[in-house]
Amino acid sequence: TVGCVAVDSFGNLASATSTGGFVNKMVGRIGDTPIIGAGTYANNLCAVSATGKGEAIIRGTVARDVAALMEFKGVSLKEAAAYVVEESTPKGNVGLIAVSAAGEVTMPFNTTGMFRACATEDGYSEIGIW
Amino acid sequence: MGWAIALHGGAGGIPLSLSPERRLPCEAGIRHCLHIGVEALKANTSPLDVVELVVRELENNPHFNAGKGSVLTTDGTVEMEACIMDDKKRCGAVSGLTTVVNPISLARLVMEKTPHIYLAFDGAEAFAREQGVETLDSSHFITPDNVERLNKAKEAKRVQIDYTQPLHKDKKEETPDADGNSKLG
Repeated sequence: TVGCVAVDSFGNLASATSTGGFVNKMVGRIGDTPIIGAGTYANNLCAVSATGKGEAIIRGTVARDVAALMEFKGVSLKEAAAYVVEESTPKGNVGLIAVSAAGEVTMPFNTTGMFRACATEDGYSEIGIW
Repeated sequence: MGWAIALHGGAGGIPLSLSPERRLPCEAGIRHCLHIGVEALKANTSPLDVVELVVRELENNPHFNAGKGSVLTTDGTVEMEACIMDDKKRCGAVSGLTTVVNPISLARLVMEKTPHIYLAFDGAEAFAREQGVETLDSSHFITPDNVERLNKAKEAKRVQIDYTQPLHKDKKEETPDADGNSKLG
């Protein structure tokens, strides 16, 4: 799976995800990527793209939960994403990338690793696997 | 407040011992795509255009599980899916694609050119032809590495998420649930 989230200096947000799914998946199986709110979501608060075990991500409405925690509980993007990945999704199942309208970035995962990268206008950038 | 971008190339059981032959092309691809995204944001490209641009690059890179390089179904075929969404909650999604070179761009066309948000299988393929997006024979998307991964996964009777290493053949007697292979994730 691959994905990208971005926010501009005006707070406009977007998310995109694309995948081939599981190795050896059944013909006709649909994963979390195209399910709005599961593997991909954006609203006026944040943009999220997820990767991992689709069945777990759909069940956990992972991407929407990040936005909902920000919307209804008022927590930051990092806190919302950390809660979803660490507390509400089984270990070894999910990683996500997210940006907020305020320009925050977070890339938590509970799998062994996730190929990931980010950059912000203030000059910060990061590339990582584990 | 300023611009920001993040991207991923998949998560899973990536072993610390991942060989340089597999790791370095992925790192280079991620770095290349980050550069493209940053330059686009600096040029005041809209976030929607930026995420589509970056994901197209990742789809075109055979080292990632999307577009060319997509992993295979039990029948040895590819069935690709993609989704795009913006902060106005406009969105488009596609599933079951077998010939579309860049599924993410077809998802955007679903968002912008139809009253719907999700097209799948034959309908999505027909829409792709109607819109004139680039298509290629399914064989274009299938890499030798993914044929080998499918064969190993079939041998072990399990599905695999990105980067999961194939189980040793001796382990195939374990229950699917013990391998995290069940519907419970």
